[in-house]
Amino acid sequence: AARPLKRRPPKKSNELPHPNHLPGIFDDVHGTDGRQVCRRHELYVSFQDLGWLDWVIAPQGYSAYYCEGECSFPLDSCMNATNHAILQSLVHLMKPDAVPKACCAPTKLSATSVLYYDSSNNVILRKHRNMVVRACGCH
Amino acid sequence: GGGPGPRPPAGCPARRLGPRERRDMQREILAVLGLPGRPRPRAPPAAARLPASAPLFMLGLYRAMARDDHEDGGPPARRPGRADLVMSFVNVVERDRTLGHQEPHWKEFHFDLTQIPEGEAVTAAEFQIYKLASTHLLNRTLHVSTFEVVREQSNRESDLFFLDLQTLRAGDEGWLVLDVTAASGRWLLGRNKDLGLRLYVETEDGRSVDPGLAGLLGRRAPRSKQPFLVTFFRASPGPVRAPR
Repeated sequence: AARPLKRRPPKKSNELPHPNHLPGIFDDVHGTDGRQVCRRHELYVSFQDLGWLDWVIAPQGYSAYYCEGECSFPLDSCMNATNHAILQSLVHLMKPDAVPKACCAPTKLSATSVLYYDSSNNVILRKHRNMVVRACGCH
Repeated sequence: GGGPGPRPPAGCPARRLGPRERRDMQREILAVLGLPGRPRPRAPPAAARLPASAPLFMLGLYRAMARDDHEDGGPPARRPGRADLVMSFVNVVERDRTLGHQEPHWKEFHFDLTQIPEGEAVTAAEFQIYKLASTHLLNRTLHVSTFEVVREQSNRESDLFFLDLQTLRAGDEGWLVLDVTAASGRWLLGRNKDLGLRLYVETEDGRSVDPGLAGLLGRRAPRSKQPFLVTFFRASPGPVRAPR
C-alpha cells in the first residue's frame, strides 16, 4: 500500500529570548495583576550632585540601574528567570504563606571606572567591578 | 532599560535628605567605590590649568577602560583591561650630571610613592619621557638605558639596578616609554622611600651623551610634555568593608 506522505513537523521556533532582552517601550511590562514585571530601571549616581567634581575628573556620574518588579507565575521569557525561580514561583502558588515569590535581582553586572586626583595631585584611575546592572531576572 | 526614575515607595512622600544624611550617603558611596575621602588637591585642580602630561595620558586610559566596561565580556584592551587601579606619579625631584661634569652624563628623576595603597600587586610600571628631535647628533643611533637607584653612596657611585634599554634615532620625536616594572618589587617593601630612576644615553660606539642634548625633556619642559610614571595594579579581591 502506498505509504502515507510523511508530514513535515511544524518548524519549532527555537531561538531563545536574548538573555539580556529587556522589554522595550512596546512590550507589555505589566503582569496579569497590572503590576510591573521584573525588569531594569534607571538609577543615575551623579558625582556632580554629590559635589565631588573638584577632584573626580571623569565621569560626572554613571548609570548604575536597579531591578524592580514582580516575579509571578508564569515567569515570562523577558524575566530571564532561573529554573529554580520558576519552581519557587510554582510552589508559591500552592503554598503562598509558606514559600515567597522569587525575587527580582541583577543577573549580569559590569564595571565602571573613575578618574580622580589624590591628595598629592597624582591622577588615579580605578576600575570598580560589579557596579552597573546589565540585566535583571528572577532568582 | 529606560523607565521612570526611582520612585519613593507608595505612601512615603519624597523628601530631601538633610545635610547630615547627605554626608553619610556620600561617605557610603565613597566606601563602596573605594575612593578616598574627598582629598583637598594642594593647588587648584590641575584640570583648571593647562592639562599636564599625566592627566592627559590617564584620560586616554580612562576612555579605553570605560569602553572596555561597556563592551562587557569583550577582549579587554591590552593594558587597562587587566588593571583595576592605575596611578600616575608626577616627577618630584630631578638631578642631572650634564656637560661640564665628568662623564658619564645622566639624568635622574625621583618619585614619591607613599600614595601607593596597601596590598595591590603591580602588574606593570612605565616611565614616560618626551624626546625632541636632536639637532646636535645628526641622525645617529642612540641607546637609552634606565636604572633604578637602589642606594645612594656618599663616597662612590650609587648602587644601580638595570631596568630597560631602548634604541632610537637622534632625529626621533615623541614619547619614549621605558619599562620599569622590574623595580616595583622593592616598592611594596619600602614605600616610604622615593623611587629614583636614572637615564644614560650613549652613541653606537659607547660614547656618553648628555640626555638633554639628545632631546630628552625634564621638569623644565612644557606641562604637557613633562616626564611621569604610570603604575598598573591588579587589585587584590575588593576591600572587604566591615558591616555597618
